[in-house]
Amino acid sequence: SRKKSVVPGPTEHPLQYYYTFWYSRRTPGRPTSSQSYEQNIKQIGTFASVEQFWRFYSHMVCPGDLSGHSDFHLFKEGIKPMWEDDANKNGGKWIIHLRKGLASRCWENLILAMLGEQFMVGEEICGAVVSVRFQEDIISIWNKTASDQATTARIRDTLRRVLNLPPNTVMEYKTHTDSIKDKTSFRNTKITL
Amino acid sequence: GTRIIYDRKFLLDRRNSPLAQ
Repeated sequence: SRKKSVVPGPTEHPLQYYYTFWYSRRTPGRPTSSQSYEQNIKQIGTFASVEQFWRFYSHMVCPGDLSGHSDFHLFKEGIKPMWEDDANKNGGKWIIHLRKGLASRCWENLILAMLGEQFMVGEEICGAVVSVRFQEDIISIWNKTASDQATTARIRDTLRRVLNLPPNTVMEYKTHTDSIKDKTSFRNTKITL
Repeated sequence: GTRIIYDRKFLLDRRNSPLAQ
């Protein structure tokens, strides 16, 4: 049973799920075992309503203003932003590579779509990540069942609609099993859509 | 059961609510 650390206030607008913000930062060049990854990731906080979300988000640095190798993760409460978590282990993620300058807007649109239940895939969404890197930024959305093609197609189509991406944007789907095998989150065969 | 669905505009309109400060 889940420990309810937060609840929506009486006049606040409740969300379908409770969510937790996480932040991670890595020194480039260091190896990342799943253990050191877990040590590098910090919880920012959990919220249960629209208003509580804004209280966190309004005080957070925009992804576009982060430097180095940093990630914000927003996952349903109880799901760790790790491939190995029970909710993620059979899942995968849609990955979108963004040229510098687009991350803040795209991240906001992505998480608003997730919090507002715009994806319409039942319990399938696990969370979303924005990854700030040197040459580009990457956003991704994780779901539970990588083999469920109807779900992954619906997530892709919703992403296209809510992100309003440039027409040449490359999207790729990667299973966490593949990420565990090749020990990298993003490099993979790209499927241009 | 019923799902709680909010569109982008609804969420953005709550941003400046006193409850969100």
